[in-house]
Amino acid sequence: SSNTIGLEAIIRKALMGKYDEQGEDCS
Amino acid sequence: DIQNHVGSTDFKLLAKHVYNAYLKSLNMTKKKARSILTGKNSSNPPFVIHDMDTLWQAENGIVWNQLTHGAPPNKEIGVHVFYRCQCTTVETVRELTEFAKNIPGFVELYLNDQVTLLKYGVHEAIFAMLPSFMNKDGLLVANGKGFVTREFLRSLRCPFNEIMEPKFEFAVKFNALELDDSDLSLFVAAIILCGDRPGLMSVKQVEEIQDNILQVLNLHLLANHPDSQYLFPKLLQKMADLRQLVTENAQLVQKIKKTESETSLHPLLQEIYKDMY
Repeated sequence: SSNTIGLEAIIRKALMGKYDEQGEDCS
Repeated sequence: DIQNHVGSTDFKLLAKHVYNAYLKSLNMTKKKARSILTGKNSSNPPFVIHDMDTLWQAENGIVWNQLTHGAPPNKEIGVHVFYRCQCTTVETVRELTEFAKNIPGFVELYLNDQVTLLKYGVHEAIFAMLPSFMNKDGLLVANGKGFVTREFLRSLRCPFNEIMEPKFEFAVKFNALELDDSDLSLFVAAIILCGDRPGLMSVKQVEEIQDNILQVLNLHLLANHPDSQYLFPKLLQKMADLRQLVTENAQLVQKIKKTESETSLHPLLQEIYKDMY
C-alpha cells in the first residue's frame, strides 16, 4: 500500500506525522 | 439512569478530551466562523467572491496566495473552483487525521483500520463541519479570509454548479439544530469511529469506541441543550443524511471525470472515487 496515491497516501502520511509537500501547494 | 450519568466524571473527561483534540486539530471553529459571518468581529471582514472578477482578485493574493503549481491558472472558472474545493478537501483530510489520532482508542487500532475509518469517514465528517462556515447566502473560505456567495456557485456552468448546492441545503437544516463546537467534536468523532466501514479488521473494537462516544454525545447533548430533548436521535438521522450526501458527491465527481476530460483531478480525488463506491 506504500505506493497508493491520493487520499490513502495522505492519510497514512498524516497518521505518521508526515505531510505531503504536494498538498502544501494548495494553500 | 442516563440522567444520573450526566454528572459522571469519566464521561465529562472524555467529552472534554475530544473537544480539546478538535480545537487543537482544526484551524477554524464554528464559533469563530459565526462571529465572522454575523459581522461580530468586524475588524477584517471577509473578501466577498461573487463573480469572475472578484474570484481572480481573491486568487491573486487577497484571499489565496497565487497558485504555484498543480492547477494551470488560466483554467476555465468552473474547473478552477472545483480545483479549489479539492485543495480544501486535502487540507481538511489532514486536519481530521490529526483529530482522529487524539480520539481515545483510535491509535490502538490496527493501522489499516485507522486508514479505513478515515478513508470512508472524512467526507461525512467534512460535510458535517461545512455548515459551520455556511449561511444560506454563502460560505467562508481560506480560514475566514474569503466568502463565496451561493449565487456565484449556482452560476457556474454545469456540472460545476451542482457541487455545493446540496451542501447548502443540508447546512440550512443542520444549522437549525444550533450545535456548538463541543457538540460537533463528539459528532465528528462518532462519524469517524464507525464499525461498519468496508474492510475493517477489528469491527468489535471500533464499535466499542463508537458506543462509548455515542453515549457521551447523548449525555453531553442532554446537558448542553436541556431544552432539545430529541437532539441525539436527530443527529443519528443526520448521520444517514450525510452518507447520502457523500454518495451523491461521489457520483457527481464521477460525472465530472467523465464529462470534463481536460479537468485535472487532484490525485487525492482520483483515488477516493476510483475504489470507494
